[in-house]
Amino acid sequence: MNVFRLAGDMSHLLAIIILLLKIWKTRSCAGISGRSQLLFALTYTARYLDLVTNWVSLYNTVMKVFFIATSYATIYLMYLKFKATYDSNHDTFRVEFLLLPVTILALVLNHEFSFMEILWTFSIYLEAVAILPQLFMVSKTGEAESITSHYLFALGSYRLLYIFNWIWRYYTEEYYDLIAIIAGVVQTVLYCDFFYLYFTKVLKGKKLQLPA
Amino acid sequence: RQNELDHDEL
Repeated sequence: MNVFRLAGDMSHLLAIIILLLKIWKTRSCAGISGRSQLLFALTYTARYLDLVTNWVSLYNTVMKVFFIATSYATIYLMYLKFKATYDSNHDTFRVEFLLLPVTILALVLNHEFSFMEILWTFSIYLEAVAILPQLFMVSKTGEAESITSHYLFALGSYRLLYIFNWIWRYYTEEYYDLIAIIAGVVQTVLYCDFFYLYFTKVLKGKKLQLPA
Repeated sequence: RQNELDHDEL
């Protein structure tokens, strides 16, 4: 554990809390992609099955349980409790275009051809692209509420901070995991356009609005 | 050197 890793985890935690609070306080999930949230739930389920086979630390276990539980709580709020507010006609990204290549890639490019390892690899690849339905939705509607922008910023920062953590670990522990690093870089790059808009618009008090 | 199969990260 180093400061970048901890900051990354906290940023991830913050993103989820912002999202849940937004939905709960406004009683609405408008502007949020249910498809991205389903992909995140699938990501954490596939990755954290090792909760029952591999003990790392109390911190690790608590965080994993939190990520799995909140991902399903978000889905419950979006698809059941506040279903009427879900903007499904703007949430039209075809997730099979992500799931199919990610599944094939996980079967081909992995550290070990075993059930748990392929699930882990699948989750790493899937997480990298899981935000695309959400970014697609923002580009389709041409705008995002500020609170949604803060959520996306925290979520994007998390993998960027992990990249610093991997650089740190490479120099201090000679440890690196190419699959995680490459997927993490792809994940972060997908946010670049959004980061730019966040700094130039949202932080100056303007709404995130794409040029027509 | 740590094994990359350990997955100690989140």
